[in-house]
Amino acid sequence: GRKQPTITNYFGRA
Amino acid sequence: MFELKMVKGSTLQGVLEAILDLVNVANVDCSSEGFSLQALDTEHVVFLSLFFPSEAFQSYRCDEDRSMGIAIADMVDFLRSSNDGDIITIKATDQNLEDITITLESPDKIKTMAIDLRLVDATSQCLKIPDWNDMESDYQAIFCMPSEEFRLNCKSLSVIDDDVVISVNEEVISFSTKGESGCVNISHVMNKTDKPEKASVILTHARGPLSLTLNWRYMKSCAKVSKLFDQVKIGLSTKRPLMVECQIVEKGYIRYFVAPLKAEEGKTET
Repeated sequence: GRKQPTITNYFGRA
Repeated sequence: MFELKMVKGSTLQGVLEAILDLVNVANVDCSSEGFSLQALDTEHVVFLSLFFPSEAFQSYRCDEDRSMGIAIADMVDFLRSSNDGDIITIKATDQNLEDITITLESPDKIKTMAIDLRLVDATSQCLKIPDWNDMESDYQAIFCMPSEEFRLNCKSLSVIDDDVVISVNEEVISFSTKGESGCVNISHVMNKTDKPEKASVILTHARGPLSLTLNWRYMKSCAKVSKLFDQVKIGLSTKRPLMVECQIVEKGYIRYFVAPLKAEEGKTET
C-alpha cells in the first residue's frame, strides 16, 4: 500500500 | 516556582481534551512569558506545538524556566470532575520536582479539590521545529477561514473517504475527496475586498497553484481544537507539512503540522 510520510521527514528530533 | 490560575471554561481544558486524540503525555516548557507544549502522535504524522502566553491566564508566575512531562490523560480526567466557574490552579514548587499540584476551587470557596500529579518522561514528544518567522516564507499559500466553516468541511469530507485534496490558487480554495460511495467537493472563493466579511476566506498570499493530499484521519484533533476559536489559519507548502493554526490571545497559538501524502505544485484539482 501507500506509505504515509511522517512528520520526522520534515522536523528533526530535538 | 510555577503557578497559573484560571477560571474553568477557559480554552485550556478544551485544548487538552483535543490533544488526547494524539497523545497521553506531553512535554511542557514553562518560562516567564508563558508555557509551550509539544505533542507528537503515536504514528508520527501529526505534530502539535502550542504556546499559551501568560496573558491568557488570570494570574501566571514562573520564576525559573522548567520543563515538565505531563500525563495529559490524567490531568483531563481530573479537570472533567470540576464545575464551570471553578478556579483552577496549577502549581509546581522548586522543592518538589517530581509532581505538580492542580487545585479546583468552587467560586464560593466552599469546596476545594486537589491532586498531586506525578511528572513523567515525555522527551520523545520533542521535535526541533524552526521558528515560524523562518518557516513562513516556505509556505506557498496561507489563508484564513472561519473555524466553523473549517469544522463543517472536516465533517462533510470524512463521510466519503480518508484521502482529501486541498487545492489553492489565487481565486479559490477547494477541499475534495472521492470514494466508493461518491465524492465531495467544497470550494470557497477568496475574499479580496478591503472589507472582508466575517464568514469569508481570506488569502494572505499565494504563489501559484498548489495541492496537497492528506489522510483526513489525522485532522481529527485539529478539527476539535478549531471549535474553540473563531478563525483558523492554514498554510500549504510543497516543502513543509500542512500547517493549521489557531490564535490564543495576541501572542499565543496552537499549530498543527500534518505530514501530507502528496504535495504538488503548479496544478489544482478540478
